[in-house]
Amino acid sequence: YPVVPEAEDEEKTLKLVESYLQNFYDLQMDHQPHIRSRSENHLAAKLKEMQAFFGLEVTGKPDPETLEMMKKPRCGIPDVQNYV
Amino acid sequence: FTTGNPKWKRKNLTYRITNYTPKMRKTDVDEAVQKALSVWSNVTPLTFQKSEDKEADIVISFAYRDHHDNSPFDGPNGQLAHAFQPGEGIGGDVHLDEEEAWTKDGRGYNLFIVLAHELGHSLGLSHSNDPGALMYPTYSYTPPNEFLLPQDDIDGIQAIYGQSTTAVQPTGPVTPQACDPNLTFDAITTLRGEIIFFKGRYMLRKHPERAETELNFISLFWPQLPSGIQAAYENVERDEVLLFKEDKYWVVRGYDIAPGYPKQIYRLGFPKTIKRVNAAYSDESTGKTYFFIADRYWRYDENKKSMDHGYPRKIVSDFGKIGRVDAAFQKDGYVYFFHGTTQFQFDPRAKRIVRKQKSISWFNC
Repeated sequence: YPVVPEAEDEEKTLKLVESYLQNFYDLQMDHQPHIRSRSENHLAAKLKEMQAFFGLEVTGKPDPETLEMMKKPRCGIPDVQNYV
Repeated sequence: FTTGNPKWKRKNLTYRITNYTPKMRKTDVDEAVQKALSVWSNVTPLTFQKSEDKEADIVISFAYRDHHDNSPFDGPNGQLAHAFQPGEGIGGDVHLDEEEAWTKDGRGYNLFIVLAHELGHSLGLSHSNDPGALMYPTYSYTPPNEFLLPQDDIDGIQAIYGQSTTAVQPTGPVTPQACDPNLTFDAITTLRGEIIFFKGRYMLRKHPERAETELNFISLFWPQLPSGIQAAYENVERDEVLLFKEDKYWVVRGYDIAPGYPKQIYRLGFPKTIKRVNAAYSDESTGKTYFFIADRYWRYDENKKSMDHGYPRKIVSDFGKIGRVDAAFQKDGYVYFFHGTTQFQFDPRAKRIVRKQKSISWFNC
């Protein structure tokens, strides 16, 4: 197979992580570039919440086990309580 | 529970199916819906009545991409379905992604399993973090005829609607916890350096290099296998694992079930009076495999492919007071026998038990 360039791979991973956390963990995205660091903390915090829910190692990073879980077919209802 | 604990005020609810997926026969869809509803009516006072007219509490439909509820579907895989909490209008409704491969068996996505999960939301349940629960967010297949609503889901729904009106309260399977001191095993085998512990529909997988124990459904790796495997052993030389349940056995070659299985255990030389095998292990150095059934054991020669003469023999006469064997495996020259929550380490050279431990000693608890 052609090897996906690393940067493209990273972009894809980030997109998967962001959409998963938006769909199921109520991640609110701030797209204004000057507050990037705060949204990164926010994303890491949401990632930790997701890892804790699934009993994964809580790293706050998109490690292989976390990505594997995110790719599993699932219910469209969020996992966090405040979904109405 | 869903925030605000929404619940139906009535016990007698109505449902309607507005459209059908062309991927399944209409009667199979109806059957899946009824079976999914009975999962919840069997454990609560709730009843479900099919409604032909426009209004119904729970409306089930197959939908495609954006279907105007602010939650568009995403095509094959990914999000399979969603449902709305109890309430008027869209409340209680179930939407299934039409682009999924809906089936009534283990291929694609089993409609009954997904519907039963979504109806949990329709009744007010949220997601559970118990990996064995029906309300766990990710899909996992269980043969519908073997499906039992897990205790975690029974506890949740009964907390909302109360217990079932049947005289005997239904109970469900509990997800094994690796460090539960009361944990017992159905069967144990090595598999290419790992140790696989079978329990109900689960397997606990212990890799020597990893501290944590991985819990999976047996069906995740081997959908053709039933739950409740009763005995297992690895033939290291042939790179095969044999798995036994009742009077049948399967061969896993590498990581896949070999074609042509299950076969009858009588092919191995057991008499017809034997209906099941309790435990087994294979001694790589001698090519002999030991089968434990009740208080006796048989010895099979893997090279001659036949049972050795002079068997069965009494377990106690050759292995000591280890009682009935639930599970056994050999590792690093020792044989480990499991009886309830007790594990005996047996030295086949000294022909005696050299150590006694808890059944969960392999899990770094």
